[in-house]
Amino acid sequence: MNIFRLTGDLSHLAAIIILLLKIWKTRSCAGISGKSQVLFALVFTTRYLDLLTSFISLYNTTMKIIYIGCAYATVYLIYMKFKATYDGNHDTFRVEFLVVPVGGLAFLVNHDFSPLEILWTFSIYLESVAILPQLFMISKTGEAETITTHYLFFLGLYRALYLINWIWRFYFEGFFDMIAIVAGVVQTILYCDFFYLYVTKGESGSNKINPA
Amino acid sequence: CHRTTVKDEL
Repeated sequence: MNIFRLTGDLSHLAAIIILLLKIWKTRSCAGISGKSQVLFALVFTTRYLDLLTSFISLYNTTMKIIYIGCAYATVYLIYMKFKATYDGNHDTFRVEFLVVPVGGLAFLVNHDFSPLEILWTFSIYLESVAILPQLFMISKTGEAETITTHYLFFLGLYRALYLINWIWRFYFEGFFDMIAIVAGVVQTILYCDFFYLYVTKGESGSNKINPA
Repeated sequence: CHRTTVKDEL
């Protein structure tokens, strides 16, 4: 465990909690892509099946359970409790265009052709593109609320910190996982345009981000 | 490299 991974994990946790609290406090999920949240729930479910097969550390187990729990809680709030506020008309990204190719790729490019390993690979590939429905929704409506942009910022920061973590681990532990690294680079790149807007618009005092 | 890595990351 190095400082980059720890802050990466905490940044990821912050993003998840920010979104959950935003929906809970405002009693509304307007502007949030339910599809992205379902994809993240799927990502955590398929990645953390190893909770049942191996124990790594108390930290590891606790965080996995929190991530999975929060992901399903978010999906529940969007599709059940605050369903009336869900902006389904603008959440029109075709998720099958992500899930099907990603599933195929996980079958073709993996470390080991075993069910758990393929599901883990699937989750890594899917995570890298799971935010696309949310970014698509923002580009469609033309704006995002401040809290939503904070959510996206921490979510992007998390993977960027993981990239530094992987460089660190390569130099100091000789550790590298090509699948995680390539998917992590793709994931971080998807947030770059958003990061730029977040910083520039944030300084201008505007509370909305307009990608157009 | 065709080997399963240790999944100690989240």
